[in-house]
Amino acid sequence: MLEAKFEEASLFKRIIDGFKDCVQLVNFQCKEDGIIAQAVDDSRVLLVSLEIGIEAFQNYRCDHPVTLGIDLTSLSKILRCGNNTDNLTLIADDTPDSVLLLFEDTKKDRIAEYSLKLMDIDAEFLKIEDLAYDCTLKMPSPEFSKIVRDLSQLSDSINIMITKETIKFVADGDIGSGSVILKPFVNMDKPQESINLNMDQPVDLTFGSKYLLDIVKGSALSDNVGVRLSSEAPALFQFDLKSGYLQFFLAPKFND
Amino acid sequence: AGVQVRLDGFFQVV
Repeated sequence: MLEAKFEEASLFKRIIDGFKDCVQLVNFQCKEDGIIAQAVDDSRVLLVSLEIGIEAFQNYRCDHPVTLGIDLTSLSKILRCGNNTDNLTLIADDTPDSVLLLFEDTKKDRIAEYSLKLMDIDAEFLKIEDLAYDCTLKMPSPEFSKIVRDLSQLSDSINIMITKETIKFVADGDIGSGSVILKPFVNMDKPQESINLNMDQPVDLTFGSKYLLDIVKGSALSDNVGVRLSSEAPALFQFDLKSGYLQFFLAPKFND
Repeated sequence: AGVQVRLDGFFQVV
């Protein structure tokens, strides 16, 4: 029996909105210690990895591991039926063919109940080793989101270059070119606005704008985004939850 | 610009 109660439906909505546009069919593996999910986009360039720890829930109970195969488009339709401030409980039995979503209004006696049919999804699971990264960057997610949205208008590729004291984003396309240069700094009053950079090796990497545009949809989950870059491995973009995270692994582009 | 690489080359399917 699974019973997973979010204090606010908006958290689960923001999690699903964070990756529903790049993958569609996802197995949610529910275990004693929380829910994990992993999915690769159709082009096999972007991997989404989600972990929702039990502390992200108001109540969480899962007696036996259960996998919920969910079509995110269908789930989104149901999530739109609930109000953001409703309590949301996901309920499933041990061998479910559907999952129940229970929205409870906290201010009045209103309970809405929806059942979502589950799917048998035959998805590969990729084993992600702990990778060594050359650069680790933490920056405000709205700022990262704006840079990606701005530069993606100019080119289908965005170049990220990091040297000791400088983070440079560059797009060079048919209509012109653009670049944004940031320096690490600490904002004592508003730490979430700080930019932290740890660099072992400089990096110069290029990524598809369309994938970065998918990734920045996770910005609603966290004030910050963690970016880990390596010349030898896919980049990692991470949005932390109160307990858990939404991660995107993105394969780079290389010159011919 | 550039050739898009896929994730398959980096991660092992389990």
